Amino acid sequence: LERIQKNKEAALLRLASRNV
Amino acid sequence: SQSISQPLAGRPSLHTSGIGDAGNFGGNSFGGNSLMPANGLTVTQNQVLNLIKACPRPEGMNFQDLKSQLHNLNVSVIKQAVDFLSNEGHIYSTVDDDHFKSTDAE
Repeated sequence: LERIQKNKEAALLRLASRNV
Repeated sequence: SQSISQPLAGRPSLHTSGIGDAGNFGGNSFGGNSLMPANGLTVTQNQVLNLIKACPRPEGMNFQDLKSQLHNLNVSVIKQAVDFLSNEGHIYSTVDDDHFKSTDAE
């Protein structure tokens, strides 16, 4: 479950960096 | 009476960034077969993303389910789309590498 949260955060970071 | 004859001139720029407004699907009738999606993804990528978004399960969309829902598509094509979406941060894997959830699901 922790892993999922980490994956999600990493994905959100990626998404954010693409959108800058 | 004149219809819109000047597509560029005198119009306030609605989009400055292009990529920046991914996620804003306004106006583009979705789920259809539009060849030019508004958010910079290909049709396949959008199909995959929409299926993942639509999946109600907490663990997300199973790759098997993606395959069976997109049976008209090649497995490797689906995999590519998943890879791309994952790289871009639109989706992420959950319980294992075969389950995906969308980040921008509202």
